[in-house]
Amino acid sequence: SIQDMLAEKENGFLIPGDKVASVQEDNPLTHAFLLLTKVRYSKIPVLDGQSHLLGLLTIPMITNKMIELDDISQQPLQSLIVKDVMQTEFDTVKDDANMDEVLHLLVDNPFVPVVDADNVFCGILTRREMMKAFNFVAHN
Amino acid sequence: SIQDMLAEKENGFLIPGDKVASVQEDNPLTHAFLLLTKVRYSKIPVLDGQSHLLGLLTIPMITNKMIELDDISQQPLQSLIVKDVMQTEFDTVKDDANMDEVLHLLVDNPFVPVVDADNVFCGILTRREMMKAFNFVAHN
Ligand SMILES: Nc1ncnc2c1ncn2[C@@H]1O[C@@H]2COP(=O)(O)O[C@H]3[C@@H](O)[C@H](n4cnc5c(N)ncnc54)O[C@@H]3COP(=O)(O)O[C@H]2[C@H]1O
Ligand SMILES: Nc1ncnc2c1ncn2[C@@H]1O[C@@H]2COP(=O)(O)O[C@H]3[C@@H](O)[C@H](n4cnc5c(N)ncnc54)O[C@@H]3COP(=O)(O)O[C@H]2[C@H]1O
Repeated sequence: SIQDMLAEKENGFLIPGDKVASVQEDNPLTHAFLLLTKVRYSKIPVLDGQSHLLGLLTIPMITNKMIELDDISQQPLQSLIVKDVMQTEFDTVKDDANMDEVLHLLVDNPFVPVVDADNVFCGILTRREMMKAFNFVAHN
Repeated sequence: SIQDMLAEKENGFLIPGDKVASVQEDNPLTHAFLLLTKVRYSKIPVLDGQSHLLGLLTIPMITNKMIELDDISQQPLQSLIVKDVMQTEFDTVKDDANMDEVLHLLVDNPFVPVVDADNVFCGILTRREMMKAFNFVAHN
């Protein structure tokens, strides 16, 4: 079944924390703007100095601060930090979650962050990894 | 099988063109910047006046033009248009494609644009729609 196949490959799905682009909540928005423009990921995790998962960040959260009455300015980015704009309510799974829960969350989330019992960021589970598994199952 | 189930629901998967946010290739980048910031989609189609599909556009393609030696300025956006930065090589499917081909393309693409025989944009097929189908199959 799909469940068996997913459960079997479970560790193969995780993109480990050290491979995931992230920012710190106290980074200036100018830094975050440069980073997101360079890495081109649409949404990345926000961590603290001990790798705890604090939030999620996208470019629109930043560019939204650059617009006033349809005028665009980089000025506001110099006095704001990631913490001021990041998303703080989001889905996560514990590192012992079953794939059923992950599959359900990937319906509405392009990726699901994985944390341990102390909320230390372990990595992400992505739709791409799930799609590869389904593509395989659908052909076999 | 998954294939049967997908084939059956085929028209239910398509997000029709009139529900898809898009820009025109001759729009100034200032306009595209404002639009992408407001709608918050990470990638959208670029059309011409007759709804032909010409390209794909993301915010980083635009913000990349705002950066010079780590300085951020909106100045360049006033003299550039969507056509100057958009992605022109990308996967599409014809409106008579089978779901097998779509499933394969959704492994590497968050969405696949659908065009007719004259390259008129019909809509998009998304990973979310596919994930909903798999979630259903996996539970039944
Ligand atoms: N540098 C790259 N190389 C190859 N393919 C690339 C790529 N950047 C993006 N893609 C493709 O585009 C999809 C959407 O990326 P997006 O950045 O919007 O959305 C991403 C991003 O928000 C996050 N993500 C994935 N890998 C990441 C990483 N290493 N660091 C930070 N965030 C990551 O998870 C979301 C879903 O990723 P997923 O792999 O399912 O789906 C990815 C992947 O299929
Ligand atoms: N306004 C909203 N309401 C509810 N959920 C939202 C949402 N905006 C984003 N999402 C969620 O976030 C996922 C990634 O969106 P993203 O904009 O990066 O990536 C999107 C975007 O590039 C494009 N897309 C989807 N719907 C679109 C639309 N109506 N107009 C233009 N582009 C669209 O297809 C990609 C994949 O979309 P998918 O639905 O699989 O996956 C979406 C969906 O699960």
